[in-house]
Amino acid sequence: VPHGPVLGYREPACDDPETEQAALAAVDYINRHLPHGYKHILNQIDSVKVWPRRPTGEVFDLEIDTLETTCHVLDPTPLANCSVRQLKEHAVEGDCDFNVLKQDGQFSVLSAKCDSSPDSAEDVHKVCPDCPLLAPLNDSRVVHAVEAALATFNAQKSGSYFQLVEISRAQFVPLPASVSVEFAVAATDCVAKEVVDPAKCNLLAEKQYGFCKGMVTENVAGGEDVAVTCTVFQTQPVLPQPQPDGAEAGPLTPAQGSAAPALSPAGLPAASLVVGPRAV
Amino acid sequence: KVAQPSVPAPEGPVPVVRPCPGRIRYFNI
Repeated sequence: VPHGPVLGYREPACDDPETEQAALAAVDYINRHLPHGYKHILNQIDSVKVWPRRPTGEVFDLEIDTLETTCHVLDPTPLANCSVRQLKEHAVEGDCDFNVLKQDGQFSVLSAKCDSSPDSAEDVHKVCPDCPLLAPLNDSRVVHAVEAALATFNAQKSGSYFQLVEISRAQFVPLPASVSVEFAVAATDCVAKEVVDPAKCNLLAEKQYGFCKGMVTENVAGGEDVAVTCTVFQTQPVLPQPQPDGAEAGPLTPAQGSAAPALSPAGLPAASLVVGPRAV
Repeated sequence: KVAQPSVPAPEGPVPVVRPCPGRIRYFNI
């Protein structure tokens, strides 16, 4: 039986500056550990309980809502400069439970559990009746559009051949009939104009990622027109990432070294993140 | 004798403090 008074929790306001600091630390943690998809930004703090922690510090038990931005997780753009995905583009929200430790004025994440889900079709069409919805990422038309866009990108450039890392987003546009896709790529040790068998190309040790937007449109001649624009990011030296106590590093780091598209079971751009123990 | 001090009544409804959930920064979906 512990001596002294039983330690209880306190409930500061959700918009209290200290609560917001804890929530921002949580969002930063999400974006550093998302395996694929887009960076998320804080939208609302749903609830907060602050537990004293022995021998020192406090643990913030937080429920927060996030929104998807237009910055891919491999994009080095600071979150503050990323735009929130708008409702008419078919927004995606995140729902997260966090335990964040505050000790010596520093916040660190003890545990995280997040699920993301796209807005409902009904809600999208309320604000924009004709806007296309998100398409399943494993749809054959989506996969074909990505392959065509990537081939066009590689054909247009000199230097490294870029491999597909993941398909991030896709929509079927009705008029003109088109498939709009967004996907991440990475540089390989092959030269783009000399590639015979892309399967034999290897990702560079010093990773160089890129992010592409493509549009494949059926034309009147029965063929298709392909438009693609890619942004290639600066190379990323391989650095070990610090992990919270009890967290597993393996499955949560971005898909570095893998060229396989990362899809959710439903083929939709939903992501989940579960890290560390839930105990306070 | 004990006199009741004059306390002015607040004008209009007293604002309700809702500590949670916090403000929506962008939009709700």
